[in-house]
Amino acid sequence: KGVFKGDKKGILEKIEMTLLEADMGPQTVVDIMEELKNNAEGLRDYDLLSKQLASQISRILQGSERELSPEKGSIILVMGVNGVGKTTTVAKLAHYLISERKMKVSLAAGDTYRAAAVEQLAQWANKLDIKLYSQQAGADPGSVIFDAVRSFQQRGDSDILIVDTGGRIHTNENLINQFTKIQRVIEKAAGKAADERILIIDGTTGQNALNQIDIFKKNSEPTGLIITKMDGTAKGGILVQSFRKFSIPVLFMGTGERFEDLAPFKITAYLEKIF
Amino acid sequence: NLKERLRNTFAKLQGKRLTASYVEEVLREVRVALLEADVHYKVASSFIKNVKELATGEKILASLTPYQQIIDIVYQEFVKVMGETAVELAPVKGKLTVFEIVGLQGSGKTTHTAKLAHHFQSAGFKVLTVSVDVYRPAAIEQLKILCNNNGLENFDHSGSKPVKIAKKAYDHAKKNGYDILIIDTAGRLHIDDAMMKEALAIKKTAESNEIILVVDSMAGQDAANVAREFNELLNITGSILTKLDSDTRGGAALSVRAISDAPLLFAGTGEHIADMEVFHPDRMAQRILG
Ligand SMILES: Nc1nc2c(ncn2[C@@H]2O[C@H](COP(=O)(O)OP(=O)(O)OP(=O)(O)O)[C@@H](O)[C@H]2O)c(=O)[nH]1
Ligand SMILES: Nc1nc2c(ncn2[C@@H]2O[C@H](COP(=O)(O)OP(=O)(O)OP(=O)(O)O)[C@@H](O)[C@H]2O)c(=O)[nH]1
Ligand SMILES: [Mg+2]
Ligand SMILES: [Mg+2]
Repeated sequence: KGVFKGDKKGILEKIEMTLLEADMGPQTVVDIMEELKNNAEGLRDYDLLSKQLASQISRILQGSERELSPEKGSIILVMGVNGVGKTTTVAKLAHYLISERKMKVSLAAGDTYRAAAVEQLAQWANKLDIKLYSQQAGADPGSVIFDAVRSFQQRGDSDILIVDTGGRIHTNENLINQFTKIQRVIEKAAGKAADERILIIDGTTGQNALNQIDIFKKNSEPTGLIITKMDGTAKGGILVQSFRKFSIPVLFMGTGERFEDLAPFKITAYLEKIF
Repeated sequence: NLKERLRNTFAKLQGKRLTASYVEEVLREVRVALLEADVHYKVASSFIKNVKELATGEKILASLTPYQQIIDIVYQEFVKVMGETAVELAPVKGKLTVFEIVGLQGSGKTTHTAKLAHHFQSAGFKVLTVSVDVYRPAAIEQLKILCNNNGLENFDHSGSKPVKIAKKAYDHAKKNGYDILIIDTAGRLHIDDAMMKEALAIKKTAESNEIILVVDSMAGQDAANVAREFNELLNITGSILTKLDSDTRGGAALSVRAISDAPLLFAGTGEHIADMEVFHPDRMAQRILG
C-alpha cells in the first residue's frame, strides 16, 4: 500500500477502482471521490486517504446497524429473489435467537413450490431440533402459513415463528401479488402484520439489488436487510446506495453455509472487507 | 439509458464537425452505461479502448452521421465480444458426452441441470443426470424431484463422496449407452481451495468434456473474479446465464464472456423446465446497452 506514497493521482485512481469493484455503482463512486478530493486536499498517503474515505462512507451508513431483538410472540417473515439464501438464513436466524436470545423458535415452510424446498427446511429444523410447520408440496402457501401462524399462537410452546417463503423475481407481478396475499394471510391469522419483515439480498448482486429493494420496499416495508455470501470476494457495495436511497437498516451479514455463519452487521467490519 | 445519454451528448455538437474529443465524451457515457449495467470496470475499459480506435478513424470523423456511426460501432463491437452468433452445443449420439455444472451458491445449477437434460432429451439424446451435492440439505432430492416431474432420468445413489458418486454415474452411463451425462455439483466459492480441487477431481474422474459455469445474471463486479478463477482451475467450455426473466441488465454476461473466452450457451428465463433459450448475443447487447 505504501508504495503509492507520493503519486496522488495514482492513489486516487486505485481508490476509485476499489470502490467500483465493490459494486458501489459509478454515480456513487463519482460522488464519493468528489467529496474525498475536497476533504483530503493535503493528503498524499494511501493509508491516510483510505482512512478519510472510510469515515466518509461510515457517515453515509450512520444508523444502518440494527440489532434483532424480537419480543416473545413475534412473527418474522423472510423474503427475497431466487437463490439469495433465504432458507439457509431462516435456519441461521433460528440458531441466533435460540443461542443469543435464549428463545424458543418454530419455523413455517412457506415455499410450497420449488422442488425439495420443504425437505430442505425440514432438515434444518431437524438439525436445530425445532418444530417446523409444513404441508405437502403444491399446497397453497397462504393456507400453510395461515395454519402455521394459528397453531403457533394457539400452542404457545414457541416464542418466535420464522416464515420462509419461495424465491420470487421482483418483476414477476403474480409472485409479488402472491406475497401481498401472504402478508394479508398473516394479518388475518395473527391479528397483526408480521413483526419483522426481512429482505434477503445476495452479496454478489450488482446494481439490480436496488430494483429488488425498491419493489419489496413498496410491497412490504421491510424492517431490515440481511446481506448473504459475504464470505466470497464480493464486497456488497450496493448497501451504501441502498441505505442512502431507502434507509432500510441492515441486521446481519451471511458469512457461510452453516447455521452459525451469521454475523451482526457492523459498519467497521463491513468497511474493512472493502479496504 | 445509453441512447438518451448519447442523444444529449450529441445535441451539444449542434451540427459542428465531429472531433476526437467529442468521441472521448461519447465514450465516457458508454463506459458509465456499461458500469451501471454491472459490466466489470476492467472489461468496460478495454471494450471502450477498442471502440475508441474504431471510432476515431478518418472515416468516422468525416461522416455526416457520426452519432449513428458511433452507436453502430459500439453495438457491433459488443456483439463481437459476446461471440457474434449463437453457439449450439452438438453432442453426438452413441458417444458419451459428460457435462459438469459448476458455479457459486444459488446461481441456478440444479435447475439448469434439469433444463439441459430436458433440452437434450427433447432433441433425441439419451440423457442421465446425477447430483454430487452431498452438502446442501435436500440437494440430491431436489434434482431427483425435478427429473421425476419432467420425465428425465436421474442416477439414484446414497453416496456421500462426490468423486465416487461421479465415477459410479459415469460407469453406469457408459455401460447403459447414454449419450449425455450431466453432473450437478454443489455451489462453491472460487476462493475455497478444497472445493475447487473437488470440482477438478470430479472432472478427472468423470472425464468431463464440458465444464459449464452457471452465473446469476444479477451478479455484479464479482462475476469477473468468479469467471477468472473457475476458468483458470477448471477450463470453462461454456456458461449459462440465469434469471434473465428479471430486469437485470446482465453486464456479468460481458465480463464472463470476455474473461473465460468460453461461449455463452444458454439463457435461463424462469423456474420452469422449458424456461431456457439458446443465448443470443445481439439480444444481450440490446439489454446491456439499453
Ligand atoms: N457461501 C455462502 N453460501 C450461502 C450463504 N447463504 C446461503 N448460502 C448458500 O446459497 C445457496 C442457496 O441458499 P438457499 O437458502 O437455498 O436460498 P433461497 O433464497 O432459499 O433459495 P430459493 O428458495 O430457491 O429462492 C445454498 O447453497 C446455501 O448454502 C452465505 O452466507 N455464504
Ligand atoms: N426466475 C428464475 N429463477 C431461477 C432461474 N434459474 C434458477 N432459478 C431459481 O433460483 C433458485 C436457485 O436455483 P438452484 O437451481 O437451486 O441453484 P443452485 O445453483 O443449484 O444452488 P446451490 O446448489 O445451492 O448452489 C431456485 O429457486 C430456482 O428455481 C431462472 O432462470 N429464473
Ligand atoms: Mg428457499
Ligand atoms: Mg444446487
